[in-house]
Amino acid sequence: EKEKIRGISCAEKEAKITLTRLQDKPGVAAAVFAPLAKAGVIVDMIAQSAAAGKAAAGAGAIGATDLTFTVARQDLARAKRCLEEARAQIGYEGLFCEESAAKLSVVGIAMRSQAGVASVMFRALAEAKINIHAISTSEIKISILIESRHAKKALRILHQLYGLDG
Amino acid sequence: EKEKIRGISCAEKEAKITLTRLQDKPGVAAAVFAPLAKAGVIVDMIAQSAAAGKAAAGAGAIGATDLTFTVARQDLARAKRCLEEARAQIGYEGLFCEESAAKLSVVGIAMRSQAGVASVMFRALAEAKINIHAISTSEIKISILIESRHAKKALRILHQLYGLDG
Ligand SMILES: C[C@@H](O)[C@H](N)C(=O)O
Ligand SMILES: C[C@@H](O)[C@H](N)C(=O)O
Repeated sequence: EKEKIRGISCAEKEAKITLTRLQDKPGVAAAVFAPLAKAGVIVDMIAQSAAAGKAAAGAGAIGATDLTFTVARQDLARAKRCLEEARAQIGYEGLFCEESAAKLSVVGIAMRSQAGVASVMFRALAEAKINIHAISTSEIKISILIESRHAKKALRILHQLYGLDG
Repeated sequence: EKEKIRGISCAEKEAKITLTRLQDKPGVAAAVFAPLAKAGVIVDMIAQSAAAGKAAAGAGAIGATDLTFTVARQDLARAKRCLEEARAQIGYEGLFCEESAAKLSVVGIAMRSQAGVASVMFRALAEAKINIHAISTSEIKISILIESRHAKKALRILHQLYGLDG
């Protein structure tokens, strides 16, 4: 069943922040966003994959996971300072900032499964050698982060792929 | 500015899959979802944080990142077989499956920044010692994965927090 792709959009002025090795226990994610909210930083997309392999570490062991989110480019310096100041409360190993990220989104309707749309979209970008840095979804939308310099090309590819006017 | 929370929902029959140490190069994500799409597996939420620290590994080094996604619980065994068969094409270190995951979502309108909603929502769950396994967002929605056994409690907490009828 061919999903209907209703639209494609690209937010080109995003900056990406990744915190590595956050402890996978209650309160850590809250500790990341509280100071950012307090500082009025505009956060757009958040993606955190699950800590895995905890069982291998032994019963009761706390796993670790990474967290990526985007902020408005003009908020990057402020967000970075915020997180550096809150480092002890949050508890992370690394803080990585990328100034030129673009968020590319595909909106589908009646997407019973994200798998079909994702594989077609990801395949098209892969053929153009465009790397997918992060992925975040909702029921009707798949958003990915790529490098800003690939944004226009990626939009053209997807518009062509889905037969939408670019 | 207090964001308006329009609704809270919980998908209780999700199963969660995490692939660890995927190579951060074009084509890998496509290789994950192509066989799943072919097998008709229903994929709901996808969350991938960005590979970080590549610079530390040296120019031209390929980073690694983890990827978490959910499938309908009845598709878990089939999805697992799919990914095991495609292991060489995808290239991952570990494949971790969790049968009882629940996806909790908060829908907001006029969420200029996700930071405010995220910090309040995450703080409330942290106080109840509910761990957030994964996070995925769209402009109007924040979805998190938690353990199924916390679903009812988490819903009650958020309904109370936002003054919505539980
Ligand atoms: C990593 C972070 O999301 C943690 N699991 C928490 O619940 O806050
Ligand atoms: C990890 C995976 O998303 C990879 N970066 C890709 O583009 O396919």
